[in-house]
Formats: sequence, structure tokens, C-alpha cells
Amino acid sequence: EVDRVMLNKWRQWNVDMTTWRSIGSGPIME
Amino acid sequence: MFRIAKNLVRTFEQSVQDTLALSQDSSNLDAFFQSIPPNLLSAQLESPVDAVSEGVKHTNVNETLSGLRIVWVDEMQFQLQSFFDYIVGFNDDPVPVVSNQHGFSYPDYRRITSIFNEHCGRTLKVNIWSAKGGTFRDEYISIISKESDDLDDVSLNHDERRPSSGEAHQFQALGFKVQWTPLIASTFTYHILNVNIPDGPAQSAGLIPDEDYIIGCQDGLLATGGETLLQDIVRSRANYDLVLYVYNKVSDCVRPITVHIGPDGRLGCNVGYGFLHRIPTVKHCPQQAQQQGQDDNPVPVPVPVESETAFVPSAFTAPPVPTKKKSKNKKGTQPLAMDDYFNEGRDKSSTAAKSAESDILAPPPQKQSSSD
Repeated sequence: EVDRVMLNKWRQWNVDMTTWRSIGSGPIME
Repeated sequence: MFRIAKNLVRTFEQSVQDTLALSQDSSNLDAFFQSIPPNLLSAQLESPVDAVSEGVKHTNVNETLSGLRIVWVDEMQFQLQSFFDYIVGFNDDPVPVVSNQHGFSYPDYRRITSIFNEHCGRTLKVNIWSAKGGTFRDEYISIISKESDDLDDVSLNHDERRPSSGEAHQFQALGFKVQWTPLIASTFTYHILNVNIPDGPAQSAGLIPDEDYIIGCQDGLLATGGETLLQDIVRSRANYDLVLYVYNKVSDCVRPITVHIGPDGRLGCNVGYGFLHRIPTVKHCPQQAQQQGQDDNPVPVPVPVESETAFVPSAFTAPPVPTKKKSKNKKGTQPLAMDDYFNEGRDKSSTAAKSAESDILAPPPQKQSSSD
């Protein structure tokens, strides 16, 4: 049984990738 | 025998890619990127040609095509999503870039800052490419002028890795951070196909077959992609916890989960990787439009996407259908024969050979997947 209520609580959440190892180039700009 | 089957799968997947590319009347550009208006890519598509003309060997354009990837968003910024969204233009013009001597393009942050400064007190049209189905959209972002008595934060620690953009910001913080990143990086995702170890790490952590995609893990260890990268990381974390970031296509959300990897170094599920297992387009129900009119703070309700079309981005639904049907027809006969073949091999092998074989974590070829 999939817990849809739990999943929906994450709807507005965004993963913070600023500390991730990245294949991007250059600095992180804001 | 197994090697032949694996090569067959790779050939099949390559043929799907080729078919999709040809059907779109563009010989090189990945079908996933073709929703982007060509004028927004022109600056980047031209530079490799220049580099080649100078005798410098250049890599595949699909691997170098880049945008300003959203890597962080403020809690109050609802227009953009980290990981999936890339800024590929402003006001229908390409992101200003400069090229180095090798033909690679980098963003011109000075000119980008100028664009934002020019739009202070107004809205700026930002062209966004999303890795969810490879879709394109426009967002209008309000640029709020900085108050004259606002003071800039100045770090006491000079950080060489974070140079200034060369021009003063005349606008307030935008609520997001970006990094110049290849678009292809957002396709390095692992689709959960099924759970194969009851009460194993995957099941205990609540991974949902078919709906869930692993899009990253702690410290960004999955950022470089690769069919066996997840498997290698999981194996290296035997007896330890591992934080994974998981996208659910039904709820259209990303959640962090912590899996405890056992001594066998297995996740306990089959995963699919590659073109057929990219993040699909989000499909909203028709009621959403009505709901938005009635509710001041609407929450769109995505509809479960049928697996038959889940992996097919909306821009090119036609070409892959016959190919998919073929694989579906095969499902009833060929995979069973393959399963029998593998099971037969396992039954005859010695105990030592069995344990060695279980470490191989071989993907069942009929599903183009790998087992973790």
C-alpha cells in the first residue's frame, strides 16, 4: 500500500544540490 | 549467451535513439532536447563547428549542450524546481555565452547580471527546459529592485571558487541558485522496476516499483551517471546507510530516503537505466484548471501515468510506439525462456559459484535493467 499522504507532503520540497559533486562547470551563482 | 542478450538490448536501445532522432529530422540532437527552440541553442551549436574547423576534435553535442541548472531554490520560490529545471534563455534569446579556445561555451555572468538589472521593477521572461519529459516552458520572474539602503553581504573568507559576476546586483535575491551544467546530466536516473528481496533495503525504505526513480544520492555521487554507477556505490556502502533522492512520478515530488545496505552490498531491487527510463512528462488531471480558478493556493493533482507511455516524452509520442509494442509482445514468451535459462544455470552450480554469481548483479536483459 503506497502512502500517498506521506508522498504529498514532499510536493513543495526541493533537493539542495549545492554541496553535490557535479559535472557542471564554473561556480554556483545566485 | 548472456553477453549476446545484453548486446541485443544495447543494440535495441541504440536503434530507438536513432529512430527518434531521424524521425525528428535532426540528425544529431537528442530527441529529449528538441523541445527547445533552435534559436536558443544556436550559440552553443555553432561553437563546436568552429572548434572542429580549427582542427580540434570535439565531443558529441548532446554531451556538451548546457544550461543554467537550478541547483537550489528558496522555500518561497514556487516557479522553479531544482535538479529538473534548466534556464536556456532570457526573453527568447539564448543565455549569453563566451567560448574558450577549445570551443566550449561558458555563461557570461556579467551580461546575465545586466539583463536582470535592466528588468528591475518588472518581470523577466525566463525560458526553461525541464528534464521531466524533456519539456519546454516560460516562467515570468519578478525582479525586485534593491532598496537604496540595502547593504550587500560581503564574505570575510575570500573564496576563489565563487567569483563575483563582475557587475553589481541592483535587484533583490532571486530565490534560486544556478550552475552551468550539461542537460544530459538530468537523464542519469535509475527507474525502480521491481523489488526482488523481501524486506530488503529497497522495500524497507519504501521504494515504489515503476513509480520511483533514483535521481541522486548523498554528496552527488550519482552525478556522473553510468549504467553500473548506482550498483557500484551501493556495493561500496555495504553495512552502511546511504541517502538516496527519489522522484515519484505519480505524486510528482522528490523525497530523500535512507537505505541501510546489508553486508551483501545489494539494494534489493531491479533498476532500469537509459533512454527508456528517463523521467516522464508530468500529466495533470483536467480538474486542475478548475481547481486553480477556485482555490487561491492550488495544489495540482497529477494523474498516474500508464507505464505504456511513461518513458515517452510528450514531444515525440509517435515513433516509439511500434517499438514498444514489439517488446510487449515478446514479454509473454522470450523473457520466460531467458529466466528458465538463468535458473537452470544456478541450480547446477556449486554453492561457491552461487555466491560468486550473486555478486555479479546481472541485469535481466528483457527489461533492460540492472539488479542491485
